[in-house]
Amino acid sequence: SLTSRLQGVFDRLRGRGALTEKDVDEALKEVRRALLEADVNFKVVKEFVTHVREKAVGQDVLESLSAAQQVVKFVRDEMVALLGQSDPRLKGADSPPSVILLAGLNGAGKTTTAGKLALRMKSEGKRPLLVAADIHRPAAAKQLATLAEQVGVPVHTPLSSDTAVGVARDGVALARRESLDPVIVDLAGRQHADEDLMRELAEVSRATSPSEVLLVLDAMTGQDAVNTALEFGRHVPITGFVLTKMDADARGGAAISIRQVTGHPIKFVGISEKMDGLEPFHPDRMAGRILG
Amino acid sequence: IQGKTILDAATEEELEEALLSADVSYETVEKIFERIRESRQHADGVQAALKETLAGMMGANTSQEIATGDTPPTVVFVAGVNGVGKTTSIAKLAYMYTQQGKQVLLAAADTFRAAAIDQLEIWAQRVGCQIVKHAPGADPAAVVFDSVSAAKARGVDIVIVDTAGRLHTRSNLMEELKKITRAVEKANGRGPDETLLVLDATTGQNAISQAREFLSAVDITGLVLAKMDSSARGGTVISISDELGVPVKLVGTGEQLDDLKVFNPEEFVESLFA
Ligand SMILES: Nc1nc2c(ncn2[C@@H]2O[C@H](COP(=O)(O)OP(=O)(O)OP(=O)(O)O)[C@@H](O)[C@H]2O)c(=O)[nH]1
Ligand SMILES: Nc1nc2c(ncn2[C@@H]2O[C@H](COP(=O)(O)OP(=O)(O)OP(=O)(O)O)[C@@H](O)[C@H]2O)c(=O)[nH]1
Ligand SMILES: [Mg+2]
Ligand SMILES: [Mg+2]
Repeated sequence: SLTSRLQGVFDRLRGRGALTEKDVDEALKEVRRALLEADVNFKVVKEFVTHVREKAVGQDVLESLSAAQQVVKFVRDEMVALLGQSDPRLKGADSPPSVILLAGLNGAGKTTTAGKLALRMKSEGKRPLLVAADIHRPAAAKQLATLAEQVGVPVHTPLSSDTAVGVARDGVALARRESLDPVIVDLAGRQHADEDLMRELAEVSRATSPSEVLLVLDAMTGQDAVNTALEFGRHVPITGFVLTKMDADARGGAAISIRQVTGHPIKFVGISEKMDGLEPFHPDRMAGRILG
Repeated sequence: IQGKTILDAATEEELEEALLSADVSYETVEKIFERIRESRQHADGVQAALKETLAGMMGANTSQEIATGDTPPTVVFVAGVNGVGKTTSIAKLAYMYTQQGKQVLLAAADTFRAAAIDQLEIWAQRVGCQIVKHAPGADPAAVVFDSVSAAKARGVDIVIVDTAGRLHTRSNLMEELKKITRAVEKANGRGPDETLLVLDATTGQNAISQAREFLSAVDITGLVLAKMDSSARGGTVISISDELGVPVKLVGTGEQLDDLKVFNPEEFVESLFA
């Protein structure tokens, strides 16, 4: 663990009084290693470690275990501050229906998250509509329709000749007619390098004026999380993130990277394949997990 | 590093960042540097030393071939965590075999996830291959047994088994996986001829624990590295090959049937530094 590795470092430094820059660098090498092993982006790690170094030089090395714990506590506090607040509230539109778009890489968990969000909205007394605007993936509409049935929420599915924009627009129109709110739009997975699909995403956003665009990201995403967050953000106004598959044992350092680089909030985490497997994001729990 | 015979500090840092940003693990990066420094003044330069080290770690001499059974059908079993690209990779592999004139049958053994069977069925139609499925919620082992039995009766060359995504941390799901592979043995007199673990190229260090856990549950004989058309470079496979000896056999480069290539270690090493 980071604490035991730091303890090893401080064992060697004990009795030397105040921490010199060199001592701190040795301790920070362990912090750097822990963060990289946790999948935090290497550029973000650099910035984070520089920030921690400024604050750590000059502190006294009293007893090695407490020094190690001190550094870990300090790193953890900085991390919690970086990760932001726990705030699962979703913004509503000025006039209903509100539209929530789910975007992200292939297989991240968008369709599953759409079902979970619908159940959550329903339990808050809302009357959501699910919209199956993924016209690319085989049986995508059937997948969402099956989840819609499981959670007892209506779903709008495409006609054979529909475009993603067409389905999304029709879904919003249907919601308006039937007084359903919010409209949760599931979209096809895409790579941020795919210009056609990024254009499609931007078109859907312009056509539906969403009050929330959630980037759904797999918690086990590695260094590429930064590219993904930045590139998607260039095409649509991302308002928040959902980190999925947090029930796996990935440390989840991508959370730090996307927060540092975009400033958008992590709103929810996915913690199982089931429709009740969605929880508000907790920065303190996430920090503990990343530090291992 | 082209043309250099010694690694200076600035180049070392640049090289380290290139490897880390490709998701190569911290430990493996340290190991790579140790090996390059050991061959400190490599006659053909640092670049050659680096390529040699990486080639060695990737198991340059292991085969990228998908195994063929002694008697038909050859059974290829596909596993992996949720959403990595199993079903789509199976469709692509079925297409590859069909192009080679082989008879392929797909076993729709993901009886759990919403519309999983529908998804595979559409792919079977597009490829033009056979498929055996039961109702959603059926026993996946029974689907596999029926699929392999049907393949034997019909003289099918290859059976490819699709399974539900499962987290390597769920011991009950890993037990289920073992049970499903045993159904192959019951029907075919031997276990799967090839057991492929599909990894998502955008996954970070967790890929290594996925490989480790799946390998301890079933006999993983090869990796499929899907989504290499992303900007992620899949560097975790270096650690997996080096530490666990499992070779990458196939690479997924998109969502269409022809987006599957046989793994090329030299190309892969080049792409790490792209
Ligand atoms: N364990 C676990 N599995 C999840 C979670 N969220 C999604 N999944 C699973 O991950 C896989 C992919 O989920 P999907 O909802 O199909 O992902 P997607 O983003 O819609 O995929 P595409 O539409 O193809 O891009 C499925 O097997 C889901 O059941 C989660 O929080 N935990
Ligand atoms: N860009 C890209 N997308 C891929 C690739 N392979 C699979 N996908 C996409 O990734 C998503 C998930 O693929 P699936 O084949 O459903 O993944 P899976 O592992 O079977 O998912 P589960 O059964 O839910 O665990 C789909 O949108 C696929 O089209 C690839 O090589 N490149
Ligand atoms: Mg989907
Ligand atoms: Mg599948």
